[in-house]
Amino acid sequence: LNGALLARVRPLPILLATGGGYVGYDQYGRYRDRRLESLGIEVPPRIASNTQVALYKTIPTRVLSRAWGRLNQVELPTWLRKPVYSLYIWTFGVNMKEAAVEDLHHYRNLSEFFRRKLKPQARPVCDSHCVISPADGKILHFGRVRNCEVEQVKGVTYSLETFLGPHTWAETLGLNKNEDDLTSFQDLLVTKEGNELFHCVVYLAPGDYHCFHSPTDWRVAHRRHFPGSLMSVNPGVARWIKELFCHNERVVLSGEWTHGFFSLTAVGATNVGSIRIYFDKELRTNAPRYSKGSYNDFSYLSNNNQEGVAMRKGEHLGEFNLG
Amino acid sequence: STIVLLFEAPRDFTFNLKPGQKIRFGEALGTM
Repeated sequence: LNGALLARVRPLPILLATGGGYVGYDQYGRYRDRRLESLGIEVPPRIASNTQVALYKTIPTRVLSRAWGRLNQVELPTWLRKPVYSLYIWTFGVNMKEAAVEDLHHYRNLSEFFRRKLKPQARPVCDSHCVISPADGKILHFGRVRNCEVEQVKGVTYSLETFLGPHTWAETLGLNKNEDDLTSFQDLLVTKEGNELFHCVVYLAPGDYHCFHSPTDWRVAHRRHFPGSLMSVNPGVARWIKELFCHNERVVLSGEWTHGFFSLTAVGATNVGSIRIYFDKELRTNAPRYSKGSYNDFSYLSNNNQEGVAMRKGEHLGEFNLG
Repeated sequence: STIVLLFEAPRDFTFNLKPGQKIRFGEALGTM
């Protein structure tokens, strides 16, 4: 027994020493980067290696996410609702004065609380601008798309084509372009002469209102659902893992607005693995089984509806759900 | 979770944003 105990104990200090050494080295590097940045020296973001990303992807985030979702479906006894939701409100800085229903006893479980709606007057829709924010959150990045690469945060990019998938939905939009004389995937998307491609990334923190709305007047013609990982998408991880948004489960809605191509993509994360689009009853996200790299398409154009789903600026479009 | 908007617009489209700023549903992102 003694020998077995000794054998078991010996790896422990080795693991602790190597793990501690690695974390120490990593933290020192981050400290040094912060020092350089404070001196005004631009430091390239520290990108995770393929090994680190592969290690991260071995974490069963989808299973954890579904378990988290099931846990939050459990109906709380009335007396427990106020303390549990008050802790959540305090932790994430939720402003219940804006909620359509302020009485915490109304919400049977955390999942319902997470899907709370706001009072209509809590978010006036800006009339003077053609594009509004679809949700509450933090602007991670925005700007022009160049060379088919989109920045998830400054300096960390992902491939436009990997993110949206092949440009096959154009047939449904009747946007066929003579592909052989085009220089890039990005050119396929821009349908009008003199236009450019723009992007904006909005990060929703756990305490934010998690419904999303139409950012402009447009018609949605096509949905592409990419099952995938559910890694965290918080800004720190977005700075660390290149192509993060291409790894994660996401739903791409594409269509047209007054100036041509328009798309909105909802990207899931560990705690919010499920995405709902109110007008799309067929969509099922965060399912137990899926094949890597797969995606499934759905067209909203039909014989008697060549227009797709017309969405007004500010209209309810969908929501993220726990699990 | 995250929402990514990708769209085409005339060259003079401008965002009135700063990276890292908080934003709320309904507030302006940009205009021509």
